[in-house]
Amino acid sequence: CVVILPLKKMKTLRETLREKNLLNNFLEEQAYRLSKNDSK
Amino acid sequence: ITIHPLRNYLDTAYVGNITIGTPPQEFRVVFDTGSANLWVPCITCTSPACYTHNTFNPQNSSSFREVGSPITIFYGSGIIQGFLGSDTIRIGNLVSLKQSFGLSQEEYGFDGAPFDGVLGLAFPSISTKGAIPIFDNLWSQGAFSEPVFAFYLSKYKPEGSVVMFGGVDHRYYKGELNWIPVSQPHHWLISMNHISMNGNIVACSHGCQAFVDTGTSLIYGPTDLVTNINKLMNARLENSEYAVLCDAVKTLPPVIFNINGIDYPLPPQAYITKDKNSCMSIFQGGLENLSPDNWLLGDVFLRQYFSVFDRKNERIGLAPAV
Repeated sequence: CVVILPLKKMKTLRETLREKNLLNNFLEEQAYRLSKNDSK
Repeated sequence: ITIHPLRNYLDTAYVGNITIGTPPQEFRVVFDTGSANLWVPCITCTSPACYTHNTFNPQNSSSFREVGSPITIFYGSGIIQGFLGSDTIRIGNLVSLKQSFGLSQEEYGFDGAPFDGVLGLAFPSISTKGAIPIFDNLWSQGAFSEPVFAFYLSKYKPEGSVVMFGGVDHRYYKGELNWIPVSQPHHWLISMNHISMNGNIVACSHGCQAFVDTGTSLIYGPTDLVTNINKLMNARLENSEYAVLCDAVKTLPPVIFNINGIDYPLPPQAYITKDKNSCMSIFQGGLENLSPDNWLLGDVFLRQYFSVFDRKNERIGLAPAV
């Protein structure tokens, strides 16, 4: 007996941010956050 | 504290519905092979992300029990903090009784995420102490004839993708499943032999490890190796992403992942994503910050290859998706 559950593909945040021209800022902030985490 | 540093919610895309409690409260979650905890936002959460997501109200569930232990889960791009609870959880026809799960009271970095919470399907050893993963709980309650689950991620439509539990529906793949042992029973991690283009090895030349991760949509690797692959495509860096001329998709070669001696080609139509008039490479760097020799195969790879996760035999099966 296999239980099959449907999944739906959503628009990713990357796609949404790219559309709004905010992806670059986000990725720069993310890189900064990650580098801060590394230093810990 | 449970740390899952490889998660990347920015690229998460495939979601399904579950219910928690009596009467049931519905949530949209990512079925994530990269982590092992289930969590959803709590009604007491005051973070901005919680105002745009469904929240669980324990007082409205007669079957809820507070476990109380605090939880903190670090993700690549965010953090959730909260406490553990226990309740009845339904995934389709499957019912997990006294299922422990996290209730987030604070969330950072989940604003705008297209899901309420995460349902982790990795091994219990990386789950928060005291929180048995839902697959293990269902397994111990005799819910499955076979302790396996599998993903079919549709290549063409937003609908049509499925996660299946307790067995494999053979209509979703072509040919035979190739089985790959997991490298260690914590993550869904497998050994990869090399990555090649045009017959030349372009990365992972001495072998490497690859996380098979349904919770990430793209492919991640060490920055220098990913940059090399992107340059071989003649991709240019534009706003932190590598872009190619859209016409190039017709001429680019497949990127071939050799796993357990078998080639898994990824055609350019899969590894180049079109957004309006721009065409972007889905190969992303940055993973060396967290692990020097690891790759992360996300939905882009799993749309091409139907994937079976076999807990009993600790192995992953891959076959071309229909």
